[in-house]
Amino acid sequence: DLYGQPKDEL
Amino acid sequence: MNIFRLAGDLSHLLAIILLLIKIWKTRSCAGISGKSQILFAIVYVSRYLDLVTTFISVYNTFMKLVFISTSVATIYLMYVKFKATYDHNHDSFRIEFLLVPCFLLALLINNAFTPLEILWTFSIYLEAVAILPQLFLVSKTGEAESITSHYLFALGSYRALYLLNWIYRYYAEGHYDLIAIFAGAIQTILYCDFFYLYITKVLKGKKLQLPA
Repeated sequence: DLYGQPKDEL
Repeated sequence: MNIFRLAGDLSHLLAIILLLIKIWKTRSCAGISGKSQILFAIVYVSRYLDLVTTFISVYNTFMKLVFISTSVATIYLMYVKFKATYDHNHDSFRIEFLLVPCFLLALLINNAFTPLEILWTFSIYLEAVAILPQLFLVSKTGEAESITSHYLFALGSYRALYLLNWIYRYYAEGHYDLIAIFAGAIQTILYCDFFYLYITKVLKGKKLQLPA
């Protein structure tokens, strides 16, 4: 989960 | 996906639907800040650029498309179809005072110095303050129609529910994003005064009127 990617939230 | 996240997304969707219903039914965008709506459109477009780079889920793609298209539709209704009802004089917040600092902050504090990540960060910061022109408009006119109040309550609740989602995800999955959490907290705090008025007045059947 590097740098919060991918962004699963909206 | 947990219950807080789902409730947050549905609350966000409800807010957008309420706003469109208000404009469509009353054939008027009086009391709505076009400046805030422009900021929200910028938020969605700059955040959801990953639509073309990353596929996450059908739900994710669908919601992103809904948020972008409804925000464009709202702007169309305000600035084209029901232009005559738009309250220019009271909607006088200078959005460059929000856009520029948010962009500079995104350049300084981000998770990675890449174009997509900077635009995502910018959208997170901008969303936190995008409601200010709307709150400014309500404070200038001193009142809001009840459907506008419901819209603002649903819109404010959405990020508050996301805060619960982030607390849950931290404990359940060890997942956290400090930028989103910090901005989400600021965003929710900005609504607190409105939440208080909504609960003490609108829910008791009174019109939202600010004390003189």
